[in-house]
Amino acid sequence: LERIARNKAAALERLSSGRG
Amino acid sequence: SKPHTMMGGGGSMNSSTMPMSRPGLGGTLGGSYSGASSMANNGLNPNQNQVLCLIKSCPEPQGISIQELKQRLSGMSMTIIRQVVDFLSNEGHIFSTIDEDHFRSTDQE
Repeated sequence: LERIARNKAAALERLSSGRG
Repeated sequence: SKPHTMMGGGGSMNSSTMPMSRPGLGGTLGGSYSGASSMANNGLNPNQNQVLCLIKSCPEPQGISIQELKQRLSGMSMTIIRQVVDFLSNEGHIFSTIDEDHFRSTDQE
């Protein structure tokens, strides 16, 4: 489940950096 | 007799009183989203939109499995689905959960 959180954090980062 | 200058609008730049009807800013955020599946959403193609919609709509905490996606999207090949999922996770819209075959969406409102 840690992995999920990490993946999610990474994805969110990608999302925000991709849109910036 | 008066000097005949251009009277029209002497000091017209009266910035404080300009009504300036502005088109509603930021109307896109909290809107009621009644997901039309074929509509281009955010620059995604219909396949990508469909997959994203399905992933979004999945209530499971571990997300939706790629097999499930395949079942729901009969007509879309596994290759395409993989590509779409790959793209979406690269973009950050989705992420894999318990394993590489389960996905959840990041943009839940």
